[in-house]
Amino acid sequence: GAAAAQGKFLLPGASAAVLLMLGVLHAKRMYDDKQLVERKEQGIEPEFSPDLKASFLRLLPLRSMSRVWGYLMEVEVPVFMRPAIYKAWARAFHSNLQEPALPLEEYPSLQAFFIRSLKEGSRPIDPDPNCLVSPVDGKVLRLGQLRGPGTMIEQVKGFSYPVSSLLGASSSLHDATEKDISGEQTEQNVPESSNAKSWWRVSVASPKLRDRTLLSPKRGIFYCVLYLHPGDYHRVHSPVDWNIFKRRHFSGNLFPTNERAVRTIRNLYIENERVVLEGQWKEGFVAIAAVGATNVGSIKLLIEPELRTNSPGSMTLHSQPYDERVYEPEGTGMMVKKGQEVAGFHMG
Amino acid sequence: STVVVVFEAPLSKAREDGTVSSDFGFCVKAGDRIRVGEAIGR
Repeated sequence: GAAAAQGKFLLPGASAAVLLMLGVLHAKRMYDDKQLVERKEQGIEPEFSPDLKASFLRLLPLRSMSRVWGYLMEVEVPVFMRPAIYKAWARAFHSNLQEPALPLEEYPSLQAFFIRSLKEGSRPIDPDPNCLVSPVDGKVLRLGQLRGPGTMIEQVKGFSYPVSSLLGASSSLHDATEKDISGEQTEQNVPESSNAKSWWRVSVASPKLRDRTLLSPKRGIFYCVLYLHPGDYHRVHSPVDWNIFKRRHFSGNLFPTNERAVRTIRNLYIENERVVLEGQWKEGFVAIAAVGATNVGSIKLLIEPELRTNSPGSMTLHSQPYDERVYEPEGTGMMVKKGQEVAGFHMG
Repeated sequence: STVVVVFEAPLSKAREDGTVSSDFGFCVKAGDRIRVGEAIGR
């Protein structure tokens, strides 16, 4: 006040301008978010709209930033500070502090707290044998049935991506779809093998072909997209009793995956690093794709602890081949029970 | 982080008595919060 009274400014002009600009940008973002909420309340679905921030994100070394974030989160916190820090995290991201399996003092770092296990019985599994259960805690973003050739999942209104690019095995999928559309495929050409690849090809790519091979019962392919908030329990469980035939690791980018990113970044899920588990349950094909993000870039598999994700220098474009492992014995794979923990997301 | 589940499920199934069971249906809708173990669909 004294400095201002003497006509001297406390901040240099450039700093004041930067602060002002950040303030304006923040106010605009808050205004946009408020408008989005109002439009949602009116039943108007948000549409895909790429913005400057999404373009800017492509220039950033997001994978390196993610790993630095991970190193920071693994720094051991002094015991006396742990409850305060974890409670602050829980307040910021709405975590339930009644659920962790251990007292807060026993989590040595924020990373350890983030991937916390829960007390026994915190997540009862729906016993209905004819239901699929949620593999994660989160928010349902999208769900529906995949229909016809192309089999696209809608990222947001106005932009969709092919499920074959998300899960892999795109060439066989494309071939089968093309043959089915052109009518070239005959019953003599129908593959008789029941291995996972041909099964996926028949089931997802070509509904007509599928119906000829599996006359009864009729089946459909469904999907459900679930978003995990930073405060959510971050372990992945099995949605059904199933056999996991193979795992694919796509080493891609690490864009954020929040709702704003979903609206603004094209091909978000098929560009980001992800691990896909593919197999079969009693009703047919099933696959889980765990998609990483900037802050949560690593995916650990309990059934394959040696798998390393978000490694330095391992980024490939989504058009390049992925790393695949077929679980032994081939055609049977690993049997996993409904509700069994299979994977987890780690920070960095 | 995000998880996408893709799965096959019956559209209709003929019972032994000739009737047809109901299709697979989701128990949740877009925007719902869900936790591990809660049914997505039956």
